[in-house]
Amino acid sequence: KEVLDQLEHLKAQIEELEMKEKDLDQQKIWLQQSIKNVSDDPTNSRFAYVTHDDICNCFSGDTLLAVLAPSGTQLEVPVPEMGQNGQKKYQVNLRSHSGPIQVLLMNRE
Amino acid sequence: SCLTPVSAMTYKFNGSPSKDLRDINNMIKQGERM
Amino acid sequence: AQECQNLELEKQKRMERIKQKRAQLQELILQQIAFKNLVQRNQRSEEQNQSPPPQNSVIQLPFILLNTSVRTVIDCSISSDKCEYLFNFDNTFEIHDDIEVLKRMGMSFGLESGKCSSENLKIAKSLVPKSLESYVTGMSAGPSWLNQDQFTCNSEPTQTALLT
Repeated sequence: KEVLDQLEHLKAQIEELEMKEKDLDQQKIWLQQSIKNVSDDPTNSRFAYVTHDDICNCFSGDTLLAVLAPSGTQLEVPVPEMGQNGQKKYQVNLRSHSGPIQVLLMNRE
Repeated sequence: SCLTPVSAMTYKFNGSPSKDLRDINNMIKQGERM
Repeated sequence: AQECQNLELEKQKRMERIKQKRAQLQELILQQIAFKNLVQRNQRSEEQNQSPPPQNSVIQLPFILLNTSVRTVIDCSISSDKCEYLFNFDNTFEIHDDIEVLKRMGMSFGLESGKCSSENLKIAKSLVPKSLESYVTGMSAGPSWLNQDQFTCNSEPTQTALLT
């Protein structure tokens, strides 16, 4: 009897989880649409910028490269390799098929 | 030491989730692909 | 008893999936709040300054950001049409998207780390659709909200005893 009770209990829980998951899926779709609407709104895009100071304040004294690129631009980072001089080399490739890429070097100094 | 195989991690502008960038950062920090 | 075990596995799988979907929803909520908060901030500052900031002092969204130590030597090759870039660094670097930058600027009111004041929580809730306000309240309670398990797990040990 106890196992049967447990069986019913689990079935009820799984049913509730299923509803919860459907709810989350729906919320996600609505929110994605909402974000798209908000970011496509001309007024909002007019004010959708950050200042150099905003960024420099967040990354205290690092050298910063801001990359503005068309949608679909591919960024590739190979696994770091050891160079001949025994020093590791880190690489980033940027490739766009639909327009030029803008890179801005920022450093507070 | 030579790392084989060399396989790059990618991110697509306006197409990939932020998590992909976090994975790339972890790879750079660890020196190998997780 | 075998069916019980199967259902228990099914339940665990669903709970894990729900946890991931909740995390994805949280990311989208933070994205919307941060973006709208940034727009409102810039609108206020332009009204106060009676003019937009100089064009060469701002970066339009969307963008991504590479940051590396100021001592890092960066070698850059650019194709003539500016459609291909190759960067070589002699040190580690990080890459962040604009939403991560906005979070660091505080544009998501610290919701991602559960450090949100009640006043900011009110503003944050006003920046999302009404149906998501309860999620924002949950997020302000901190990361434990994500791991919240809506079924009390402690019933499991008795269950396994039953099944064995």
